This record gives sequence, C-alpha cells and structure tokens, in this order.
Amino acid sequence: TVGCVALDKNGNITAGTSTGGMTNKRWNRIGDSPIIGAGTYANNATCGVSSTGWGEYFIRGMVAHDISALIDYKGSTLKEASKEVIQNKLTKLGGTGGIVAIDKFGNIVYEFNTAGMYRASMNDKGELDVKIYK
Amino acid sequence: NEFAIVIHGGAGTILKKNMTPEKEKAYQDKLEEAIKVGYNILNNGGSSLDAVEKTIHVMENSPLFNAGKGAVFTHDETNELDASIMTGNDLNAGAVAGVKNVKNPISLARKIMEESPHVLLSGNGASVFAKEQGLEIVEPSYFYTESRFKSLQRVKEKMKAELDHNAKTAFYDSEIKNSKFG
Repeated sequence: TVGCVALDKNGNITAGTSTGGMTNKRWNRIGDSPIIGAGTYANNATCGVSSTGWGEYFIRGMVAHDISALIDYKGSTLKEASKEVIQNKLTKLGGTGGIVAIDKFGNIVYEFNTAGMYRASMNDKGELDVKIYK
Repeated sequence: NEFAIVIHGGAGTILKKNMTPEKEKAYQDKLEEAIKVGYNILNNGGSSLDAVEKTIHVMENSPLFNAGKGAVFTHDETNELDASIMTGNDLNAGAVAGVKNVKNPISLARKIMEESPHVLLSGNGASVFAKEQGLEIVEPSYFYTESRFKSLQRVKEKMKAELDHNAKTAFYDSEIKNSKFG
C-alpha cells in the first residue's frame, strides 16, 4: 500500500492512500484504504494520516481518525497520538502495520509495529529522509 | 515547517537480510523520485492535494509497490484496486474500491471527491464514472507483474499445504502472514 500526506504553504493538509489490497483476497474483500477514517484522514485543525498494514485491524481501530481525535480532544501531540494508537491500541488488537502523518505545524511522524516500512519525507528546507527498516 | 510531505510504500516483514543491494537501491530511488515530485509542487506554492495525487502516481506506476502497476493478485488471479483521498480544509473525501481497469485509482478517488456528490464508489460503477471523467482506462493485464503472480501461487500452495496439515500453522508462516498486508 502506498500513501502520502502533505501540508502546503496555505496550511492545507491532504492525505491519500492507494493499494492493491492483500494477496489471495476473495469475495470482493475491501480493506481500510478506501474507508475514510480507518486508513486515511485529514483535518487542518489536527493532522493528516495515511496507513499501511493489515487492513481489517485498521478498520476496527479507526486508526487514522483516532490519531486525529487524540490531538483534537485530548491535546496530544502528533507523536504521542500516533504512538498510542499504533503501539498500544492497534498492537493490542493484534493488528500490524503503520502510518505516516503530518500535523498542522508541519511535524512529520512515522509510526509502525512491523520489521520495516518503506518511507520518506521532506521538509520546507528540502531535507530528505528515506528509510526502509525499523 | 511551513510545508512538508511524507510517504509510505508498504509495511511488513521487511528485513535487510532478505533484500539485495540492487533491490534496496531501487526502492530508495523510487521513494526519492516520488517524494521530490510532491516537494517541488509544494515548494512552488502548489496545493497539498496536487502534491499528494502526483506523488502517489509515481508509486502507482511503479511495479515495486502494491498499488497500481505493482498490485497484488486476488484469489481469482485478478487485480482489484482501492484508493482514497481527503482534504483537511473542508473534510471532503473521495474513495474507490475494487476497480480493475483504472490506471491511477488515486485520481479516481479525487474525481469522486470533486465531481460527484458521493464519497465511496465501487466496482463496475466506479469504472463507468472514471470513463465519464476522462481518466485513463487500461486493460486489466496492465497490472500483471510476474513477481506478484508468483507470490500468489506460493501463498495458494502454502495455504493448501497448511489446510492439509494444520490450519493454525498458517498464522505463524511469515509468507502467509505477510500476504495479509496491504
């Protein structure tokens, strides 16, 4: 699954996700990617999130919206909210995978509970970060 | 940061010992290519919506990632694609599930968001909408990649073997477990 979150100079956040789903899927199975709030979410007041992993668990956990909600209702930082949802809630459900996210301040987060996640980011200074492994 | 961009290209049991230097470089190069497309849009004052769509195009058009050209196979040996997009200024959203012939599903998600009163379209109806919106339609065979097809065959074989022995073992098999990942 691929995804992208961006914050532009006008303060607008967009999140997008695209996927082929899971190998060997049947019965028109649909994962979290097209479910708004599960795998993808964006709100200028909080953050944007795109997810990758075992989709059924991201649907049950409403992972992307949950991260935004923790920032909105509890005042968590993006880092705190992402860690709470991925390392505690998702992991306790038995789900695996991760997210990338940006908050309204332009803070960038990768959070995942697997051995690796293909990921990259760039900030307004043009600093590039590309990583694969944990 | 005044602006910023971040991408992912899938997660799972990605270990250095399973990766050749050539394959690792191919992934790093494509990730860098993709994110620079979005970065340049943002740096030139473009919208985050355009940046996200164009960045994802690079990954959808690459056989390296499980989206678009590199999509994994279903049990029936087809490719079914899902995508979504959401804008944070108005909480608008568009999504598509189970399309088989739209080259760039992320663009279809954007069209659904901007040109329809709906949020989520699926299957054949979504393909009809894509055609009406002038999006690029491809033959389903466009999405075929040998490595993904072989992965499906391996998973089918392993699951058959597991069913013949002990279904519980499948949970602990890394290849089968990894096949659950989007």
